[in-house]
Amino acid sequence: VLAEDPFGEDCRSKTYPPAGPTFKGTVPTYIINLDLPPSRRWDKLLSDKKIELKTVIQSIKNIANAFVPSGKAVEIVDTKLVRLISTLPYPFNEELKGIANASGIPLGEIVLFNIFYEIFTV
Amino acid sequence: CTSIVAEDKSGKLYHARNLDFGLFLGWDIKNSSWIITQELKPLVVTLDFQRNNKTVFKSTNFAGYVGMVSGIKPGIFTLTMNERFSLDGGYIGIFEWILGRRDGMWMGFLTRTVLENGTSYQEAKDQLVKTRLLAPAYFILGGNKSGEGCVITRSRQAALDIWDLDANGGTWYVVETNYDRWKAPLVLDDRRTPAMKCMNQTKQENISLPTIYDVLSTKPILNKLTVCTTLMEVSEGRSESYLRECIGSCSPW
Repeated sequence: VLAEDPFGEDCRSKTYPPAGPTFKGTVPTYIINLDLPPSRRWDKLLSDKKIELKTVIQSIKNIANAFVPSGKAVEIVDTKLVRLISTLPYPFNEELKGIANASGIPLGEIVLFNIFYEIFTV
Repeated sequence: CTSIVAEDKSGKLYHARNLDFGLFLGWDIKNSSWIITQELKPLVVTLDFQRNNKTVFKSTNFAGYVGMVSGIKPGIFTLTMNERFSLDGGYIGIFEWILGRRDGMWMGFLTRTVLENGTSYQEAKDQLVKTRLLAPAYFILGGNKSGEGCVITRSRQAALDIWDLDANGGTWYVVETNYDRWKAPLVLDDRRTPAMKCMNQTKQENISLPTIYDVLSTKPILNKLTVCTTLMEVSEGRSESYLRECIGSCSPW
């Protein structure tokens, strides 16, 4: 079966510990303190990662604009999705508000990032 | 995504996954890669959720996402979630939510709740099987005792299938990609067959986190959508994540 797959290869061995061209780096660790109020739990992480998060969300908006050039899709994110926050359960609603505050990213865009999975199961 | 739960000859359980994301979300011609996949890599973090300065659970996450796609409750269970594509997808669940039907649970919120509050493998399994969802999914759950491992295939309403580990009966591992196990995967996206081939070739007596990393490093299980690989060993509460890159002749998914 593998031979028929143009992208397949024989099973790899001795690739651990990770190194070489398929290894792009280690992953940093952050502590999320559940004793803090939900709106403050993500402050440190988002303070460090807000630029990277803005980049991803901007790319998602660019793709949405490519599909809906009128800008309607992005308008819905900015005006309608933000209203969804009041319907989301505690503590997640408060955590999302905290992430928006800590990153300076509009709340509607943070909601979009958090419901991405649900949207892309079609 | 590709998730694997495996049991070694001594009954020790391992759980690992490749997190693949970004399909059809913009192709970077110059770098021959998916735009969102590449941009997500700097957002990958390991989170140690603590209460009273003690670890409650750990997860591998995207910064800014409050749900969970991979997590470990040390000494108790491990959990990963794979996307399940369906016409009865999450967009219907969202419309229902907006229209006022709110008895379903958001996917990431459920996995987070299970990791935060679950006290046993069986309790976690029951919650993942019974809770009404906004979107379909595969939940891959591992425990800390022999036989504790399963793939739960979920529609929005119900569990369609539960595939349990049974090492004595020959099922010493379960592999889930993004297809129902009773159906053949899409011909152009068969990661299940090579994953099973490599697991069988490895053999139960040699299974370990390093040898599972080998399986997850084999193309097309490793592909252009692969953001990171996570390895978990529940009894020691061990969790490691590594950013991945598939360069050269690689499957685009």
